[in-house]
Amino acid sequence: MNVFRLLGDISHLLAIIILLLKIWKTRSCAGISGRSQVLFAVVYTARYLDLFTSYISAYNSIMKLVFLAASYGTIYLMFIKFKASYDHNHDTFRIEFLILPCVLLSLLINHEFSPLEILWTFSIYLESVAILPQLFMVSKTGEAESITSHYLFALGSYRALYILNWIYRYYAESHYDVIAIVAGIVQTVLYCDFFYLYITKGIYGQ
Amino acid sequence: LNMKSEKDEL
Repeated sequence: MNVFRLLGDISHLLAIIILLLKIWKTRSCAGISGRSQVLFAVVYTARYLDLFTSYISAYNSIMKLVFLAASYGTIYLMFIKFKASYDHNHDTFRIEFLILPCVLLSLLINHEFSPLEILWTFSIYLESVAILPQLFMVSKTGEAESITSHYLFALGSYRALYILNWIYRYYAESHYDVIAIVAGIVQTVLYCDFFYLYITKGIYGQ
Repeated sequence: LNMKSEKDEL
């Protein structure tokens, strides 16, 4: 554990909490892509199946459980509790165009052709593009509430901080994972346009 | 791609 990794995890946790609080406090999920949230739930489910097979640390297990619970909690709020506020009409990104290539790629490029390893690889690939329906929705409506912008900024920062963590680990521990690094860079690059607007305009869309 | 990840990250 190094400072970049810790800040990355905190940023990730913060993003999830911001989103849950926004929906809970406003009793509305307007402006949030349910499709991105479903993709994130698939990502965490596929990746954290190792909760049953390997133990790393209490921190690791607890964070995994928190991410899973928060993700399914968000889906419950969006699709059941505050369903009426869900903005169907603007959430139209075809997620099969993300899922199918990720399935194929994870079958072709992985560290080991075993079920858990392929699911882990699939989750890494899918996570890198899971935000696209949300970014598409923001660009389609041409605006995002400031709280949604803070959510996106925290969520984008998380993988950017992980890149610093991977650079640190490469030099300090000679540890690296090509799949995670390449997908993490792709994921961060997708946020660049948003980062630019967030920093220069303060609030995206205004 | 020979290096198997340790999966200690989230």
